[in-house]
Order: sequence, then C-alpha cells, then structure tokens
Amino acid sequence: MNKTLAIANQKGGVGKTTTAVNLAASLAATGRKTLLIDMDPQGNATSAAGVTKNETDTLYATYFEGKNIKDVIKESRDGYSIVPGGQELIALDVDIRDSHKQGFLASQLNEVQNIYDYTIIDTPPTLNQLTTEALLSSVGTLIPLQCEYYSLEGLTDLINTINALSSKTNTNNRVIGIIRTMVDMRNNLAKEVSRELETHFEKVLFNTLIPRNVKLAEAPSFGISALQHKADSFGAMAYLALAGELIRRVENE
Amino acid sequence: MNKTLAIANQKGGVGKTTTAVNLAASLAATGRKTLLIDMDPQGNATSAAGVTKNETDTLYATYFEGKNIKDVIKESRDGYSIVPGGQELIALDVDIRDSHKQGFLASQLNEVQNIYDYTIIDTPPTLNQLTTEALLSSVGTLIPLQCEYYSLEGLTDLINTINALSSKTNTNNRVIGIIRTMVDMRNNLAKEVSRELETHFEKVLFNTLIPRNVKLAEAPSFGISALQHKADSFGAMAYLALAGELIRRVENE
Ligand SMILES: Nc1ncnc2c1ncn2[C@@H]1O[C@H](COP(=O)(O)OP(=O)(O)OP(=O)(O)O)[C@@H](O)[C@H]1O
Ligand SMILES: Nc1ncnc2c1ncn2[C@@H]1O[C@H](COP(=O)(O)OP(=O)(O)OP(=O)(O)O)[C@@H](O)[C@H]1O
Ligand SMILES: [Mg+2]
Ligand SMILES: [Mg+2]
Repeated sequence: MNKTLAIANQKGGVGKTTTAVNLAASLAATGRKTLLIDMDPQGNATSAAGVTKNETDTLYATYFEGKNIKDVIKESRDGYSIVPGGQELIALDVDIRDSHKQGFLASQLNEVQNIYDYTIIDTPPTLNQLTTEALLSSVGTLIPLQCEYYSLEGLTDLINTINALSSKTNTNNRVIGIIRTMVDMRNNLAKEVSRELETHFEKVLFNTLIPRNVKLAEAPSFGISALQHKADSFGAMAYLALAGELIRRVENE
Repeated sequence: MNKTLAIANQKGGVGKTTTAVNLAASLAATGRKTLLIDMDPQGNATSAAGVTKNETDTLYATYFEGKNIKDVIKESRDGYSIVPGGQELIALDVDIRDSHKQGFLASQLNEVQNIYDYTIIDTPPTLNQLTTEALLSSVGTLIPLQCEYYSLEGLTDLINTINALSSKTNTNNRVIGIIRTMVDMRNNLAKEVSRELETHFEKVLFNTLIPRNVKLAEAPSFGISALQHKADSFGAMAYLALAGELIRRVENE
C-alpha cells in the first residue's frame, strides 16, 4: 500500500524538515510502517532522527557503490525508519544531470515497496535534481508554507512546476495539500495571507494549522520528534492532527 | 571605494533577503551609494525593492545577450539601486558550470566599481554556481543565522566552504560577521544558541541583534524596506544599527 509523498517548497525555512520528521513520527504512532528519506545535503532530518550525520551511508552508496537501499536504512527513536542524507548527496545532484539518470530514486524505492505503508521524502530548498527525484518518485506532494509574503509569492510557480514535471514525464505526482506552518494568528499578516490561501487554494489547503511552538524547534537537538519531546505540546498535537487529516485524504481516495 | 559583500547561508529562511534589502536601504539612508544584486531565482529581493519580477532584465541579459550591467540596473524606492533576479537565473547556474565561466559576475561588477560605495549580493539557499559567483565577487560575507538548532548545525561547514573557496581560487573573500536574526530572547532555545555563538564565534559575531518584528515581514508586500514602512519599528532600527556596526567594521580596517 506504500504511499510515497514528497515534502517540497523551494522557499527556504518554511518547515519542510519539521513537517517531514513530525509527520513520520505521527504516522508511525498510528501503527503505519513509515520510511523517511532525507534528500537534503544539509541532513537536518537525519540529525532530527537521532542519526549521526556524515558517519553513515546515504543514497550516495546506492547510487555510486551499488549498495541496496535496504542496507542504508537506519532506525529512528520515534518508530520510523530513515535513509540518511548529508553533504555527499551534492555529487548525486551533479551526476544525475550529467548522466541523465533521472528516475534513479523511483527504481530504488521499488525495492522497499511492500515493506512500508508510507514513504516521506524531505527535500532541499531548491528545485535541483535531488528535489526532482523526490517529485518523480511520489504519488503526492505536500507543500509547507509560512503565512508570509515571500512564501505566498512563490506558491503558484511551485504548483505549476510540479504539475509540468508530472505531465512531461508521464508520472502521477500531484499536490495533495498546502500546510500552513509556524502560524501566529495574533498578527494581521498571517490572518491576511491565510485568508488569501482559503480563497485561491481552498481545495488543497489542509484544515490543520501548525502553530509556532518552541517545542518543535527544541526537539531536533535531542534527536527526537516533538511527540517524544513533549507529547502534549501544541506543536506535537498539531502534527498528530495533520497525520489524521492526511490519512483521510490519502487512504479514502 | 566599492565594498562588495555577499549575504549567504545555505540554510533556508534565516533572513538573507530581509537582511540584504534592509541593509541596502540603511546604507543608502547614511548617504552611501548602494547597489543590491538579486542572485536568487526566487527574486524575493526584487519584489521587496518594488520592481516587478519577470518583466525586467536580469543578469541573464548580461550573460547570454551581451548587455552591459548598467543597462539592467533599476532604482528602488529606498534610495538604493538593484540588479533584478528571477527564474531565468536558473539557466546561468547550469551554463556557468557546463562552460566553466566561474568569475563572470566579478568581471561584470568591474563596470560599476567606481559608481557605488557598497554592493550587496542576496543569494539563494543553496551552494550552487549563483552563490559561488557571489562569494567569488565579494571582499566579505555576512551570514544571517536564526538562533535555532538546524541553523547552528550547518554553520561550521558553511564557514569552511567559504574559506576553502577563497584559498582555492586565490580570492580574498572572508566572513565579516554572523548576524543573529528573528531573535526572540524570551525563549530559552534562542538564549542557549546565542550563548554558544558568543563562546565559539565571538570575533565574527555582530553585537546588533535583529529581533523578530512583524514590520520586517510586512514591508516587502508594499515593495519597500521597514525603514520606509515604519521607521521607528524595532526591526527598522535594528537594521540601521547593524549598518552602523558594518560601516565601523568595513571602513575602519
Ligand atoms: N511550527 C514551528 N514552531 C516553531 N519553530 C518551528 C516550527 N516549524 C519549524 N520551526 C523551526 O523553524 C526553522 C525552519 O524550519 P525547517 O528547518 O523545518 O524548515 P525547512 O523548510 O526544512 O528549511 P530548509 O529550507 O533549510 O530545508 C527551524 O529552526 C525549525 O526548528
Ligand atoms: N526579523 C524578522 N522578524 C520577522 N520576520 C522576519 C524577520 N526576518 C525575516 N522575516 C520573515 O521570515 C521569512 C524568512 O526570511 P527571508 O525570506 O528573508 O529569509 P531567506 O534566508 O532570504 O530565505 P530563503 O532561504 O528562501 O532565501 C520571510 O517571510 C521574512 O519576511
Ligand atoms: Mg529542511
Ligand atoms: Mg532569500
């Protein structure tokens, strides 16, 4: 039943990694077998999963050294599995373009198709080959978005890029939802942007709002999700609610 | 006297564009002739300067069409000039690598060397050819940083990358300073990270703290800086203070 979902937005710092990690932990908490793939050279999701960066194999080993993806999978402390990321992924970004090996990740993921219920892919803040691999491998994309001006500005381009890629390569990735992150409804800017989103993107907008909550920013320094760090925090509960909303959207199709 | 400074950090959403735009406006307010270069395909600095994106020439025209950089410069409403950015810069990123044209921006900037006192370059959240061009053209780099775990994690790598690039290409770019942005000293995480920075990076840390202030997030939707939007806001005053600190560091050498 493996549903592969990409978390993407070329706007930086909108909560892609925070969403990937806390969604994976929440899905695992509902008993669904979940794999997280860190496609970002920064490797933030890898540290958030409690795995030491740059000391463990990444997709570099499966791409250049012929290792099987199953051999690089590590276990987080939150009940989900992870394929680590790190600086060496930059070499993949260059070689996939130069050798025209687009689609490499999709064929790797076939190996684990029957093991997981969900595969979540965290991507870097740029539409490079690594992000393209994630989009090509997915049946759906989640777009985390801050309710601020610069984020709103790039949204339409991003949705067009995702749709154009699917039709060009005849793959079936589509935007499953927009997630409003770090929301502080006390300020007018957030309310205004949120209203714009409700007017123009109503069908794809998730109802769950993720509030700004310091527990979400603290948790990665302990290598765990907010669910483990402080289960009753507003941040942890919001991501559990988001997981519930995602399950309804994806499993009831 | 033109001092060319890059604003860089591959961590997304740390306030690179907000710093570039508000620093340019503050330097202009002190009577220094300032040029802002938007090297980001997102083009956020271009909209913040009140210039309509994708309707005006970018460095694409100077790179592929032989236009002179002086012909693409526009005026902001804040008293600084800007070379616009936008999606078409992605073509430069690919061609600079493929045709080994590193150093193109530095030679373009020679044309305007005697016109400006400061040139500020905003970069995308990734260490690609566009960011490399900015680093190769600069005498100094400013690193905006959020006082949070993921930002701190990538800092040492970033500083090493900047220094390695300078020694490899025999250029004289160095890290002039780290700027703490979106600081909310009410929360312990920010205090803790700030203390870490003071212990390990004291010599390069700017004293000026940029507080989280909604006026900074509102201003770009009007195409102006916070200085114009609300001059007495904490955000606008912090960037004026930062410009003062930068001037002392750079001009008193
Ligand atoms: N809801 C939230 N409340 C408080 N802090 C948050 C929240 N979501 C994310 N953060 C913090 O904001 C910063 C940016 O989030 P994050 O790194 O997840 O974004 P990103 O989109 O993955 O960034 P990048 O573009 O660099 O990959 C991080 O320091 C994170 O801890
Ligand atoms: N001091 C501040 N107070 C409040 N909001 C801020 C502040 N600095 C930046 N912001 C807002 O935070 C978001 C991220 O800032 P900004 O876009 O400048 O970061 P960036 O590093 O340029 O992002 P990218 O990595 O996408 O280029 C923006 O919506 C911006 O308006
Ligand atoms: Mg991330
Ligand atoms: Mg920016």
